[in-house]
Amino acid sequence: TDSFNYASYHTLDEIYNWMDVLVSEQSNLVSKINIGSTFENRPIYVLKFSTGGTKRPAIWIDTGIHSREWVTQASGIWMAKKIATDYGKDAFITSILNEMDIFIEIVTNPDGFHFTHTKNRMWRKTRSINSGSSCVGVDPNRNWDAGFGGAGASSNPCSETYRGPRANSESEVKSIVDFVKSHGNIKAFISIHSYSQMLLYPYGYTKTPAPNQQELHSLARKAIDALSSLYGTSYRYGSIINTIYQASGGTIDWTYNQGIKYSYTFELRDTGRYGFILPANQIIPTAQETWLAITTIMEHTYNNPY
Amino acid sequence: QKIFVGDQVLRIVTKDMEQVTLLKDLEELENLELDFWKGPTHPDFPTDVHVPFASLQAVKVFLESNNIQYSIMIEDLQSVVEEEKIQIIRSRSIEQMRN
Repeated sequence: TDSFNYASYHTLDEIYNWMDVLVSEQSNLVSKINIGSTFENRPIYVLKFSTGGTKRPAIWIDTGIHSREWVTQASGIWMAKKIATDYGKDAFITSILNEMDIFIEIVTNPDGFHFTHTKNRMWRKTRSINSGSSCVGVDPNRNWDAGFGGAGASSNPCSETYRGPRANSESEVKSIVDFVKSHGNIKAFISIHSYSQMLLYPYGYTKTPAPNQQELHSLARKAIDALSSLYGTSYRYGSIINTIYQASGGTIDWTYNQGIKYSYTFELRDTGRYGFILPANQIIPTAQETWLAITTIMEHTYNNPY
Repeated sequence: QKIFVGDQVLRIVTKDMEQVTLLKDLEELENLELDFWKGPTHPDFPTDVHVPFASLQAVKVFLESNNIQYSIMIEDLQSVVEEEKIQIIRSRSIEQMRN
């Protein structure tokens, strides 16, 4: 994996091959788990970083549930390599991994991602067929069982924010739900998107503040301070509903309600020049600065067991 | 394969909530096939929308007639996508040579 070009965008096959190489290079640390399959029958993989034990406290990171957000998946690859490289060399990563596991789902929407590389670069949704409609796909970030069907999601299959026929109707979502429930010991859940430069915490479906809002807010500020320290990138942070808009059925609202206190979602670069076609030379700086925010959240999770 | 020749991405800046509401109305017009990259939320935050070539005139007339400010963030979406494809191919061939 040292010869892999982290400063370029890659296809699904290339990413899946890279995962296999990483696992074979560091089989004592990294393993690949198949948590389900997509509508078009592609496997859904999660990389597990672990130094032993079962169902230890864990940190979850997923990238690219909206397939067209390519800098997100690319950042996920860089971060996975960073963890693998730093273990045993960097004191912080080593101490985290000596007590906790880290899960990274790099391509959270494989059908959509493949579609962006082959048919429609701007595809956002899954590729499931909607009965009674010619429009394809569900917005997987409106398909979770948290305020499902409420405001901030569409009931129209042709909309980019179509919520789907029912909560968890998308196998890409259901696979994570099943995994999180069966694991039962995930302490931080970080879901990464692009591009609006924000760090958000629950809730999106209701204006009611999350019970841990104060702690989540101050940790978000700390994480953004760390992120901005590298290249001066400015981020907004706050609850989803107060910072962007009301959105029901979102990922981290469900994880928070599931009892995962440190539930955050990122919106990575861009500053408003390229949008989802952020040039590849921005991948590494984006991943580097994001990593600083993520390690801040990891460190807080590690130091504040619950 | 979907192409985006002549499609533009507009960055729209609203001055009050009334204009935000107008943009939300625009979002509802499905025949325009708009793709809101950043949805209309608050006058403090810009809205970015991908407009297919066929809807450009209608959208620009709507914005201008309502005195809503906008700038062109991406002039021709297809040309940027093409550039991205070239970059990917180039990087792949460099990798193959290195291997």
